[in-house]
Amino acid sequence: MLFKKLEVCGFKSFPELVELKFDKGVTVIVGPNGCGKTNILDSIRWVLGEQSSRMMRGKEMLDLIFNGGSNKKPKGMAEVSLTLLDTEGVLPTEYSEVTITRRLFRSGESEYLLNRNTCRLKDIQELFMDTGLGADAYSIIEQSQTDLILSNNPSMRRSLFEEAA
Amino acid sequence: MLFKKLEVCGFKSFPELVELKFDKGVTVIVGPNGCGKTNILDSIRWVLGEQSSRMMRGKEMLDLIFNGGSNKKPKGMAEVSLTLLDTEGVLPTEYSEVTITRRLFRSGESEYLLNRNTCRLKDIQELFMDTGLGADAYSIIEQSQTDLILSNNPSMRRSLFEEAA
Amino acid sequence: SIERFRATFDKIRENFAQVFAKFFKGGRADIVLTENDILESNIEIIAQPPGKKPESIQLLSGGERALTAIGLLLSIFMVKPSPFLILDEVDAPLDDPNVRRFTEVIREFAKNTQFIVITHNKRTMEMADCLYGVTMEEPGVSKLVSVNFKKEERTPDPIIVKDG
Amino acid sequence: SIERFRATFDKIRENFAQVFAKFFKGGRADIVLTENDILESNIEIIAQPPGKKPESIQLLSGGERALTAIGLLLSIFMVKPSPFLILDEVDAPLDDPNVRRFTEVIREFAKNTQFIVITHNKRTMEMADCLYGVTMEEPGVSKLVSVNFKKEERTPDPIIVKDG
Ligand SMILES: Nc1ncnc2c1ncn2[C@@H]1O[C@H](COP(=O)(O)OP(=O)(O)OP(=O)(O)O)[C@@H](O)[C@H]1O
Ligand SMILES: Nc1ncnc2c1ncn2[C@@H]1O[C@H](COP(=O)(O)OP(=O)(O)OP(=O)(O)O)[C@@H](O)[C@H]1O
Ligand SMILES: [Mg+2]
Ligand SMILES: [Mg+2]
Repeated sequence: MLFKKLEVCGFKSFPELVELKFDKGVTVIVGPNGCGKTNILDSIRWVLGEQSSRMMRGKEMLDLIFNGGSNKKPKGMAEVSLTLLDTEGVLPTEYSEVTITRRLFRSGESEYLLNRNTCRLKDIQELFMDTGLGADAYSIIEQSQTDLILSNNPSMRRSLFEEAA
Repeated sequence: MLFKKLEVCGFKSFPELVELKFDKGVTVIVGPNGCGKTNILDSIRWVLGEQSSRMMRGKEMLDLIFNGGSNKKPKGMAEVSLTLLDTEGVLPTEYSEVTITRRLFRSGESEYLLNRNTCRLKDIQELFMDTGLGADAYSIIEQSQTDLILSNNPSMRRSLFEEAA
Repeated sequence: SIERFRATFDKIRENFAQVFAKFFKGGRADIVLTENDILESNIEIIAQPPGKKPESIQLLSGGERALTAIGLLLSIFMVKPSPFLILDEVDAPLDDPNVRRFTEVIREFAKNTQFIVITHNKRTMEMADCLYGVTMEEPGVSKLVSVNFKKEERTPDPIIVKDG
Repeated sequence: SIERFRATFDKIRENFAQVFAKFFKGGRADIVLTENDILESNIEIIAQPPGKKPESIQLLSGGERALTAIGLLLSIFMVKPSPFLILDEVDAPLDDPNVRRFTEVIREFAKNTQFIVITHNKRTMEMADCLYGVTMEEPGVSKLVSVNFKKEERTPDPIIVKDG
């Protein structure tokens, strides 16, 4: 399976629609401190179903919606879409291309879409169940995590091993 | 007060005597990963009286003695000397130059020296009591500490403020 | 189950020895179950860079610890690979030679895994098949500014990237 | 005593606002006692880089947090200065423009304080009055290899220092 495209709109520091295309191999993202690189990582975590706002540095989920800056007003909704190419036919759908979308409104309401059709979070989680796709602890490695796995507190390490087993 | 000279011998990755001279202003230390830069910082902490081996990444104090490498045998003693210039005459001694030395033997025995004369750790601590010189939490800033002061666990932050008051 | 954990553990151990040797151009590394109760035991890490004595990892330097940790995380990943792997500035504590070895290992993994790598490091940028630059000309508003694809335009933008 | 803590706190707060503004070329920062009981209260940090909304520091980026933390540690240091200050790779998460601002602030402090700065960053090296290189040609054995003093020989050794 391959990431094909990521669309971020109203999420954290991206008030307007921004589109990243992905290909096989290595995509590198660069830019100055605070410009939004880790926010892109957060948007991928989020669209894959992350339920803990703390994992995306927010106190609560509403922190993820663009809250204003420069002369831009806060947005009413955050929306992230991830389009995947099902190259090995591992997904239990007849599509070769699948788009998952997640929305969060100021009211606190959430929406999930599969190929632009409303669905439940559960449907998305079931779709990816045996594919290894998900915001697993070891698919996303951030700088602070490298120290955690070596830490004297061995339970973190233990749980990573158990997840892989 | 100014650091004038640091002599490191048998401490961590420095089996042979190594001497660093210091001047006013900024001294920068560079080198590849694992070459010994932070070990120099540890030696300064240690000679200023640090009693917790964990602050110098050791499980126990004996970890601080050179334990062998390449074709060099482990050393029987670690010794670090720091020479200070008492430019403002803040030290209660008649010397303008003061050298503090700390030794640790494989037996676990320690020695402290002031201007090459044996003394107690207490004498060194009393000497520097009101000078601000010591391995204080805020005189040595390591990369991991920058995250700690911002952490959600506010007690670390609190204690730094109290120490300064 | 105990057998499955044991099998996974042994595979991770094998991977770890290999990846560590690639990162450190030698040396030895191991993971050990400290107690007999496999399902409860802690996992101890032993890392020995080439020419150095085997020591507890807490005596290792910042850069050595980072490489060891990346190596262990990759070793776990290999056992249950996901189609993608995202790395956020994991190369920050590494010196040039270590960054080079790090990128060589990533390129090897990239044959079967899609990577997204966030970095400030020029050497790491050079291994990109595709490069995105993000800026904030308007404070608080992120913008995607440059997209460079495989081998056509591989010169990094000097304004965006840190020089050292 | 309460008055002494309050006086110290206010001084740190003042310093923090100034140092933050130097690091971020503007913006605002503050420290706040969250409870009325001064001797028990937690201390909250508010940091607002220029053009951005004031937010909890956890939403800040890695580099912004590093600068904010260094700023706060320096602010505390100013209140009860020691003759020396040692910094170990605190510049690792910073991009070039931020490293430059960081070194300018350090040079300012260096008029009254002796600094020892460990770094892999070329820009940081350039602010040195005195430069030591450490290597390990024999594995496990550290050696001091080069000593460059004020302005005579300020070209960094390309083998030792990371290029980006
Ligand atoms: N909901 C939001 N609305 C607007 N801006 C936000 C929101 N959440 C976070 N931000 C901004 O995003 C910025 C952080 O971006 P990010 O963490 O992606 O930076 P980065 O590119 O990873 O930088 P670094 O190199 O320092 O790690 C912060 O300055 C913060 O103000
Ligand atoms: N008692 C000891 N005897 C011999 N070698 C030791 C001893 N204690 C630590 N070392 C070695 O010192 C090395 C670590 O050095 P140090 O932490 O100073 O590196 P560094 O220059 O700060 O590197 P980095 O840039 O990665 O932070 C380790 O490789 C460790 O093996
Ligand atoms: Mg970041
Ligand atoms: Mg170090």
